[in-house]
Amino acid sequence: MFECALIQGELFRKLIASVQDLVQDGNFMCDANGISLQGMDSSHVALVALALKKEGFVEYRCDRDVTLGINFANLAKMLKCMGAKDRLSIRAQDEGDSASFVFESEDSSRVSNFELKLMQIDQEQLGVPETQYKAVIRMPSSEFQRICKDLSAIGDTVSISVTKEAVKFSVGGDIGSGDMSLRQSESGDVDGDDSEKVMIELEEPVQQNFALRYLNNFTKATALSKTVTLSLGTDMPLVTEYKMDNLGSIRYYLAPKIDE
Amino acid sequence: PCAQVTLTNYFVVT
Repeated sequence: MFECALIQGELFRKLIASVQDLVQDGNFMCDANGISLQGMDSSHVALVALALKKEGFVEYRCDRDVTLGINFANLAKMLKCMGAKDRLSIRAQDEGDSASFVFESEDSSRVSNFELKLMQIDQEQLGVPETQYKAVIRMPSSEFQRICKDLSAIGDTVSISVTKEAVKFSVGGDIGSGDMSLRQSESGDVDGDDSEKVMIELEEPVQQNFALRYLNNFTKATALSKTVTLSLGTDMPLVTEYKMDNLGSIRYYLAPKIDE
Repeated sequence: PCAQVTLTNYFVVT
């Protein structure tokens, strides 16, 4: 038997919205420690990896490891029926062919029950090696979203270059070119919210090219976290990570574009 | 002119 509950069901809906444009369906792997999911887009350029810790749930019980094969568009249809402040419970039998989703309003005056049919999904899993990245940038997620959206109107590829002082996003297209640089926030700046700052950890300057179409896709997760972390290396996939307080994180890996 | 590579160039299918 698998059972879990989230006080803020809305978070789960946002998570599914952050995944469903990239991958159509996937396996939720549930074990005693939490829930994980991995899926690649159809062209094998981007990968999304979700890791939810049991500590983030108000209730969590997993007697035996279960795999829930889920079509995200179908699940999203059901989650649409959930109120913004509803509590969400998910339940599945060990060998069942469906999972139940229960939405309950704050005052328990409204309870909604949905049964989602599960799928058998034979999916390739990718082993992501532990890597020491040359540059790690933490910045406000809304700022990253805006940059990706605005630059994609000009070109389809962004060059991200990182130095100790700043991270620069450059774009070029038929109409011309441009760049936007974000300077590392002053370390002595004790005022203001940490989540508003741009922090750069650098081992070595890095520059790589990425398709803006995918980055824009990743920014669907902006609603999940005030900050985003970009990890870059030389000739390796970019990691875009959104951390949700104690619930876990959603990570997107994107293969670079390489000069021919 | 940049060419898009795939993730399988970096990660191993398990």
